[in-house]
Amino acid sequence: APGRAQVFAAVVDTFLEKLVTAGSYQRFANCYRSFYKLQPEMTRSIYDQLVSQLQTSIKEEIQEVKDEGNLDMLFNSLDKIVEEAKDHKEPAWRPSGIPEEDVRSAMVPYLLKHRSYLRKVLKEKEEENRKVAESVLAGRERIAELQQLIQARKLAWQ
Amino acid sequence: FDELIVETATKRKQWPKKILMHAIQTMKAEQE
Amino acid sequence: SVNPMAYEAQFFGFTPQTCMLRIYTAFQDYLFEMMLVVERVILKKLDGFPGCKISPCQIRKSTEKFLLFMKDHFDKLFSKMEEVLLQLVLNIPENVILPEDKVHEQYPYTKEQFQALQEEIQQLQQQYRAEASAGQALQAELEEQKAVRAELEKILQWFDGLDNICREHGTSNFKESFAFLTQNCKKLQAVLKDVEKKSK
Repeated sequence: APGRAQVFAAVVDTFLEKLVTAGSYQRFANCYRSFYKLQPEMTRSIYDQLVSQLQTSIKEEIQEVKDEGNLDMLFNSLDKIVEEAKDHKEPAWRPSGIPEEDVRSAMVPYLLKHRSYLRKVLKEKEEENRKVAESVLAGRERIAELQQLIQARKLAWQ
Repeated sequence: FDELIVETATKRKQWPKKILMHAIQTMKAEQE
Repeated sequence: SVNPMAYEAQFFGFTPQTCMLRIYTAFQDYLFEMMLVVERVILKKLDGFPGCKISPCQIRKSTEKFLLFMKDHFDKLFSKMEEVLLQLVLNIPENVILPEDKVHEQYPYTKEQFQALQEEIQQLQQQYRAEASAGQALQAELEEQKAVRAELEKILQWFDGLDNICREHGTSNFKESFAFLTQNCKKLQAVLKDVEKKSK
């Protein structure tokens, strides 16, 4: 299918064509009948200039609007976006009109990333603590042992 | 009315990114 | 009811209607300007025919007649063009989502889901903080244990030192030697007593 830029150009050309067809030379000569009778060639040349000048001005205006709005680039990029969505049949999401709601989803991917980061560091911390806890328990046992040893030695001496 | 529409649409396009930037900075700071 | 075409405005940066209005007014201005130029040219040409009976008023009437006709067709053609452009070119089909909004398709979170996610993150943060302080407490105890163990080992070494002294002086088993010593003392005391008695 033709892209948006082609359709846009074709539609404007058609508009111009039909406008010129509607404002035909017959119609023009008919309106300026008295002048036409006096100067038919002049009338023709004035009409031709009118048509070509009108077409030039309108084409220039369209080009200016396209340049100002960067329309060609936008049309092509929109064509691509539409092409990508061609398998998506149901109506797509649209802004709800409630900014807080709409911004929420934009946050979600980052919150999910944050959540998995927190899960990871928590797991690491728990693992680390588990190891340290083991050595604390071992340390406590060792101390208890030492205290018993000392107790035994003390008793022996006593 | 037209300006309002364009202004609203522009905010819809740009502000989530801006808000995200702050949110990401906050999360990064928290992680650090 | 006006369709604000806000989604299109989000993409194009202007509302399609404004774009069309801008084109319409420009075209219309050209048409009017051109007709004035045509009229001026004709009037100028007529100056070259002093004897001719065509008055400027007549020319003006002709201009208005042609312009009216053109304007009428212009409006009809333009509204056709506008309809086509707004439908086929300057519009975003309803099944299409803009790149910046794709996130809404991937993460259609309800308010409740979002809150749940936030709560979960807060909970994870609290858990992490608890783990972190538990970790600090454990580290602190480890440090403390190190000191205590050093102390206890010092005491044990002291006892070892004691035993070593005994061993160095030939008393390997302190207890026996102590008992032996005590017996000896007792014997000595008995002998002493004996001697004292004899000496009296």
